[in-house]
Order: sequence, then C-alpha cells, then structure tokens
Amino acid sequence: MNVFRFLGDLSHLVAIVILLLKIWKTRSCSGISGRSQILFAIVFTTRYLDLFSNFISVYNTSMKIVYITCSYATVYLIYGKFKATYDFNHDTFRIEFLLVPSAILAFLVNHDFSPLEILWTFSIYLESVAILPQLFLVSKTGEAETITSHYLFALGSYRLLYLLNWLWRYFSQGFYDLIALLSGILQTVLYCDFFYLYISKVLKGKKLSLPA
Amino acid sequence: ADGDALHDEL
Repeated sequence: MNVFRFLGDLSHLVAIVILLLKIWKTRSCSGISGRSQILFAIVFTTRYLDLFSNFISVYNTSMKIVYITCSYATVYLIYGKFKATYDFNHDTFRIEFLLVPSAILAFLVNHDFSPLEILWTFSIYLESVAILPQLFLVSKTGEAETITSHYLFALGSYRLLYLLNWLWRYFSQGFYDLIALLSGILQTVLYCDFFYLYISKVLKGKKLSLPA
Repeated sequence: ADGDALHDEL
C-alpha cells in the first residue's frame, strides 16, 4: 500500500460519504444522477463478489463493505425515500450504451476467462464511464450545487491518485495492469473539463456553472 | 489464485 493508493481510497470514501450526507441532510437528490449511482452500485457488486471468498486484509474487506453499503443506500435514497426530488427529466443518459459495450469488451479483453475475472474486468470498464450520466446531467442543468462539485472533485481525484499509485507500483515493483490503467486514464480524462471549472470557479467561491 | 488474478486493490 503506497501513499497515493491510500489517499485515493480516502478520496473515494470521502466522495461516497459526501454524497450520502448531502442527500440525507438536505433530504433532496436534486442535481444528482440516479443512473450514475446505479452504475456505481453495479461496479461495486461485480467487483467485490470475492468479498467473502478471498480475504486480503481487514482494510480491504471493510472498505468493500462500506462502498457496497453506501452505494446501495444512495440508490435507495434517490429512487426510494427522496424520489420526489429526483430530477428524472434531466437524468436521461442511456446507461445501456455503457453497460452493453463494457460487458462485450470484458468478454473480449480480460486477464483470465473465468467468471470472477470477467466480472472484475466488466466493473473496471463500467467504472471508467459510470460518471457520464452525472456529467451529462450537470451539462443539461448548466450548473451544480457546490456540495455536488466537491463530490465530483473527490471522485475524480480518487482515480487520478490511483494512476499515480500504478506509476509508483510500476517503478517500485514492476507491477502494472493495462486494463485498470487504460480504464483509469479514460475515467480521469472525463473529469478534465470539470476539474478546470472546479479549480477556476468553485475554489474562488463561485458556483459551478457551465458556459450556457 | 495466481498473482495477477488476485486483485488486491479496491
């Protein structure tokens, strides 16, 4: 475990908790894409199926449980408890266009043609594009609440920190995983314009609004 | 499981 990976996991955890708290405290999921949250729940489910069969460390198992629990709780809050505040008019990105290609690619390009490995690969490909419905929603509404932009910044930073973690592991252990690396690069690239807006606007106290 | 199939990252 190196510092980049630890900070990456921390950033990911902060993002997930920020979102859950935002919805719970404001009792509203306005500006949040339920579809992205469904995709994240699928990502964690398909990636952590080895939760009980494959013990790596207390840290690893407990973080997986937290991620899965929080992601399902978030989906429940959006589509269950606070569905009256769900912005279904704008949250219209066709997630089947993300699910099907990820599934096909997972069958074609993977490290090992076993069920667990193909599901892991599917979760990696899906995670790289899972934020698209959320970014699409922000672009359609033209703005995002400040707390939502903090959520997106933490979420985007997590995979950026993982890229640094893989760089570190390559030079220190000669370890690399092209599937995770290339997906992580795509995932991080999708946040670039958001990162620019966040740093140039939100950090100066302005609201995150996209140029109309 | 052999090394590479074992994913130790989250």
